[in-house]
Amino acid sequence: DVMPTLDMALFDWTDYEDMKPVDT
Amino acid sequence: PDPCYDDQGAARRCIPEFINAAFGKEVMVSSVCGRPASRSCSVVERGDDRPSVRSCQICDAAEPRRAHPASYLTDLNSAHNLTCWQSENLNTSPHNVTLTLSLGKKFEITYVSLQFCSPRPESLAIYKSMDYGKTWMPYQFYSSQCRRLYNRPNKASITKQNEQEALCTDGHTDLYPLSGGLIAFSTLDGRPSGKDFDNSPVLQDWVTVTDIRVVFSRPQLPREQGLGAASNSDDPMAVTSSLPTYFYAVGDFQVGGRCKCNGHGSRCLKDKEGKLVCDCKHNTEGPECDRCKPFHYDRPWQRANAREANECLGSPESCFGTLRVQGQTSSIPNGPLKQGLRPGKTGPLSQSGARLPLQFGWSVQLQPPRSALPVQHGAVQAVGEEERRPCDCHPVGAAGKTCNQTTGQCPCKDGVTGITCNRCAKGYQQSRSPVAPCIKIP
Repeated sequence: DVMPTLDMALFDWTDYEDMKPVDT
Repeated sequence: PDPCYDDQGAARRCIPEFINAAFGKEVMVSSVCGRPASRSCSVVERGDDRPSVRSCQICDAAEPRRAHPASYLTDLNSAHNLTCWQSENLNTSPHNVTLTLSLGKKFEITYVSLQFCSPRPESLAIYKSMDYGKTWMPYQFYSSQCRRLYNRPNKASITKQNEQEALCTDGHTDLYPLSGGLIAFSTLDGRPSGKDFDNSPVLQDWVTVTDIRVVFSRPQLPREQGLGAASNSDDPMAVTSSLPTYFYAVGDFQVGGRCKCNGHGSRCLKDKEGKLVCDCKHNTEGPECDRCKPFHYDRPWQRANAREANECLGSPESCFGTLRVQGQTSSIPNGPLKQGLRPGKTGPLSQSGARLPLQFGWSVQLQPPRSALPVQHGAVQAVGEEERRPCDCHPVGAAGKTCNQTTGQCPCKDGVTGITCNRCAKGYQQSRSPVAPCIKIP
């Protein structure tokens, strides 16, 4: 049972703009 | 400021200072006077139109004031207190006496000089070694009879084709001065590529030495020493003797040059074992900064020059790799191999002697165990095929961008798993926080 890859779209980037990957 | 980098931090060529590399070093001599104590005589010029005299002295190794040990060759050279090494008396000619100086490291030298206390030898040879005395090659000859003594023409012309050849000259072999005469060999003088040294691997090799050997082959002939002058002596030290003695004596032995660091080091230091090594910069390593550091092989190693520092480049923390070994032999075990690839010159052979389809000159370094010897190019017995990939650590799941350089495993945040840290571990679920991307399932 493979765990799903982290879905970048599910993250709340409001407070983490500097961490946000360029392509999301 | 570090001379290997400019004000902006960019790499630039740097070289150690020019020194007398022989100073204070031990010289092995094949002959030294005073064991047992002996008397030696020489002709002394007195100037002012006064006749020369024959002066005799006792050499006694057991008595410091009368000793002439080899250490006097490379001690402080002071005109006020000239100390001279002196050989035993020579009763035959030719009579070889050898001085061997080990520099303990590769140097790039521009001159070798000898200041004599005796008359200069009539024939003298200088040899160099580049491999710490294992092999020797001729460097320069001095003789009034070049062909007879050394089988070389007198004063051959130097062209681009023979720049790396030892020459013979009858210069510097005059009897006079009877004392204080100099023999100085300039390694680059008259060699056409000397003006373009940066671009001449031939001359860079020519000036590279680890050891220098000087062989005095023949003293000046007795008749030429003007010994008849002894009968005119009014010097209390002078004696009359029908048995003249000859010897070689040198007050100063110098080797001028720079510690060889290939433009990647500005100084040489002693390592833990007391060996002289370069203090390497520009991501280089080795006793002469002669190779790139592991993980800095993005381009081949090169010597620095005035225009280009040629520093080694690499990004050691953002990629990992393995070497797949083909043609397995007992000397290269299976398993993870630390990548350590570097350019070289020769293609290695397999154990069976067959050439393997290697990329030329690559070497492998084994890991683990750490004690395994790096298998250098030329000695590689099996082919390594590099597989180098970016770490690809997940921008959110990983705690950093640096992965294990063998396995590629990135460091993961709590609750995150996977080689690149891109999944939540069992019992965890994705959160909305990029700081803690995986949280325990309640």
